Amino acid sequence: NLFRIFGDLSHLASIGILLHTVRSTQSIDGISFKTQALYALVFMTRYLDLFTWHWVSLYNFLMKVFFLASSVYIVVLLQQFRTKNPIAYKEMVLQDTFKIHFLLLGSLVAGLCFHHRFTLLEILWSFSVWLESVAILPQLFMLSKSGRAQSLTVHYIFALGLYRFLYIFNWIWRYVSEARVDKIAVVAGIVQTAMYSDFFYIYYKKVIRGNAGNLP
Amino acid sequence: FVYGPGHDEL
Repeated sequence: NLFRIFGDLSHLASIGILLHTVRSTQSIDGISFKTQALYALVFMTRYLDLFTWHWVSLYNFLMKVFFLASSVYIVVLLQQFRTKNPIAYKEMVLQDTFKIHFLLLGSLVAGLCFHHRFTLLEILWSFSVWLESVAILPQLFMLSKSGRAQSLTVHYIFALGLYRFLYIFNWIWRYVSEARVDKIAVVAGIVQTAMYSDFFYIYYKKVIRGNAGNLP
Repeated sequence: FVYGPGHDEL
């Protein structure tokens, strides 16, 4: 359905925006390394079915490979700044102070409590869904702490938020047309979209109404 | 009504 396709495209766009801007400006100002590392972990734990015989479609396969490869590539790209631009890298590390072990532990507990089957793959899948729902927090924390939003991070988070938002409509669509619902994905998806809702309001004020303001 | 892992989404 259209919601899902545009959701996926918006997710692709967010990664494209991030990669393009980092590569072309050679700047990592305002980007949270922790959030990017968490996303790499999210895809590594979710797409393990690539190595099983679970085949969905060519589209699904190619997207999984792309998300997996691009998330790892972003982490590597950011790590290169450690030697390429130590000052910028150090500044990022100093601002990137969110305690992610709470997110990891919370997602692990949620994965152990809520899963479809008690198998390693299913628990890791569930862990990845819960982790994705909170993985943006270090980035949002960094934005609110620095009080200024780089256009890169603003557009990046907007595209990511749009992807989650469209997925909610995708689930409503699937519930109506296919009578299919994945409770774990839906609950975690709503949590994730709620995380972005405050950001959406800021984006609306800043970008759409053109107020060059600061983040509260 | 189908509930459970299809895992056909990204």
